[in-house]
Amino acid sequence: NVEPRSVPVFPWHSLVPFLAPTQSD
Amino acid sequence: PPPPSAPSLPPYFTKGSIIQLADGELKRVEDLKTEDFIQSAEISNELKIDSSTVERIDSSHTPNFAIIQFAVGEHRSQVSVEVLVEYPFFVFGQGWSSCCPERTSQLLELPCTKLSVGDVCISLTLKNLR
Repeated sequence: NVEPRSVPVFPWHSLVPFLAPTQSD
Repeated sequence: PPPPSAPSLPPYFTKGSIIQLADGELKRVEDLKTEDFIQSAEISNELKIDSSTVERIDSSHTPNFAIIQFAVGEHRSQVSVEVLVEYPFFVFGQGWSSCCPERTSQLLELPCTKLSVGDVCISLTLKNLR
């Protein structure tokens, strides 16, 4: 018997780049 | 296979990767729509979608990399990122786009169009950044 491989699930936000501008306070 | 030292993209951009939206729904990466990102960000307590307009695309000194300059958010803050030419960005109303869509399709099998100056990409910021 071959155990079913678990399929990785990725969160949606990992696909989107963080482009946070530098805060100028 | 590429040598271990070769930079490569994270696995979730490969066609067929399973992505979980904020409401728990599962979708393949190639099936994601603009609304999926917008609705997921609306549900999120921490993340906010920003529009990031491509202002410049330059080749990098590093082989296979490009430098992309974005104008981010309503203040159009200038942000530059250095990424692999096959790195896909999600363009509002259009879908996945990269500097070298042929390479993206070849390496990831992800359907992709050419990223161009003027394209508006989806990006994230933190809601409570101030």
